[in-house]
Amino acid sequence: KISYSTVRRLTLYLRELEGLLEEGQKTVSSRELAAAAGVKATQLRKDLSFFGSFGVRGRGYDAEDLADNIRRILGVNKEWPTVLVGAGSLGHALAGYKGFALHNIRFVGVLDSDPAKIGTTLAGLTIEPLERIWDYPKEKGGKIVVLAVPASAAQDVADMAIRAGYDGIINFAPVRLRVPPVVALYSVDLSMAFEHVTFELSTEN
Amino acid sequence: KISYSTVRRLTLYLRELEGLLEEGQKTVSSRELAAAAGVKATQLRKDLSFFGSFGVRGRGYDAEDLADNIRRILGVNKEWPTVLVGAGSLGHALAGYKGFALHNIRFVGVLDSDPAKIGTTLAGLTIEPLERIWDYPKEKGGKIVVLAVPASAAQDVADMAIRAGYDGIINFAPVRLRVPPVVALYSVDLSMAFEHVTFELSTEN
Ligand SMILES: NC(=O)c1ccc[n+]([C@@H]2O[C@H](COP(=O)([O-])OP(=O)(O)OC[C@H]3O[C@@H](n4cnc5c(N)ncnc54)[C@H](O)[C@@H]3O)[C@@H](O)[C@H]2O)c1
Ligand SMILES: NC(=O)c1ccc[n+]([C@@H]2O[C@H](COP(=O)([O-])OP(=O)(O)OC[C@H]3O[C@@H](n4cnc5c(N)ncnc54)[C@H](O)[C@@H]3O)[C@@H](O)[C@H]2O)c1
Repeated sequence: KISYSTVRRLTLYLRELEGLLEEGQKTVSSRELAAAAGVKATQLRKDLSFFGSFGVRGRGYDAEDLADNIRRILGVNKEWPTVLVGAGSLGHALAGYKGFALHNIRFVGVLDSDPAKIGTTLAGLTIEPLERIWDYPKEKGGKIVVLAVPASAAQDVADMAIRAGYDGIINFAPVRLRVPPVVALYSVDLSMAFEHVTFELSTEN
Repeated sequence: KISYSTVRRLTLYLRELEGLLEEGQKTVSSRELAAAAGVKATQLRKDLSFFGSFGVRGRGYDAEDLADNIRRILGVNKEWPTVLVGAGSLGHALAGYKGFALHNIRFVGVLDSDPAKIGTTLAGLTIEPLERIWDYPKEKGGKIVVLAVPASAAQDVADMAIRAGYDGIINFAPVRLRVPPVVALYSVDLSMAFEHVTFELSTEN
């Protein structure tokens, strides 16, 4: 089984490659890419060797080619119809974020339990009642659901989504969800982002 | 230099320990904690050995003790006064998130350039004009700034924050910021969270 850290590093390599390509760079050495991602070059070569052999020894990698390979490995070379549950502040910020479409994450539905929100639009989608969660897997091939609801509602909504046939859950609510092992769950806690900064500021002392 | 991946795993170990403590568990083995964090037990022991010797061989770790040690290593055993720039959808979601206070991140100021927002309140703070960024390091010991502004404004705001004396930046804007090496910068891209899920769903195929 590939560890969390390996997947995390692959997502980082992809962002760094996309940055280099934006600046017009066509090839990159493992040393340069590893340094940009904050890891050792040996770690980067080990990570990539799990999935095949890329690049030519001594000449580095073709940046576009390697980015395409990593997208394929991460599964974002194809589109993932996604349903957003919770159209509050966080839901608004997520629905409006262009970074998702760049990585083939497409919101096909936005659901909320607040009658005042139902029928209004968000990022071009009409906010619908929670019950529509059952319809999206059949209607739009909805595979992934995002939970941007309060902690008190998250487990119930997750249970509903699993029964409705969603395969993946991205959870933002501050609660430990219990889901069957077959469901791919990823919980976000943005305070972890701060800890990268506080660690750096603390070790300098 | 400690790699990005090591710091990331430490943040994960801390969340898993907090989860176990919430459920009333007092001790944990390296095997159990590693499995919960999605890494190998050898990796966990190696990570912790960088920072000292914790736990007793064969008897595992005291969960509260280890969590306190990791908080100290990550620097979140003390408070970090933080200024939020951008009171849009994302800013509202961040200011209202209780997970930050649990890890000693305290918003002391919320700034925005939109006159219609200035003077209104968000999470108990009055939204002030961007120029106040200069005052917070002296007035409230502001050390970290969060950028929840559009990509077009992010570099300018970052430059201002660096000149005003902030040590750390958490950037949400989809743009590669250029900052001097002495500044601790962490950029968030939530599409990375999706890639953990799409990877898991793709490898099953
Ligand atoms: N993980 C993180 O880093 C992070 C950061 C910010 C916010 N959050 C969390 O994200 C969640 C949303 O935050 P927010 O600021 O947008 O809150 P919010 O109150 O603005 O929005 C919550 C939305 O969920 C809707 N809702 C409530 N119960 C529902 C249900 N059963 N079904 C469908 N919709 C329902 C509400 O009507 C509302 O529109 C909260 O749990 C918050 O703690 C997490
Ligand atoms: N990284 C991620 O995963 C992620 C996710 C969601 C949103 N975003 C990004 O976060 C940012 C904010 O998103 P949002 O949905 O809250 O947008 P928004 O338009 O709702 O909010 C932006 C706010 O910034 C303010 N602003 C603009 N220029 C400013 C300046 N020079 N100084 C101070 N304030 C300024 C605006 O007045 C507004 O209140 C965007 O760049 C968006 O792309 C990132």
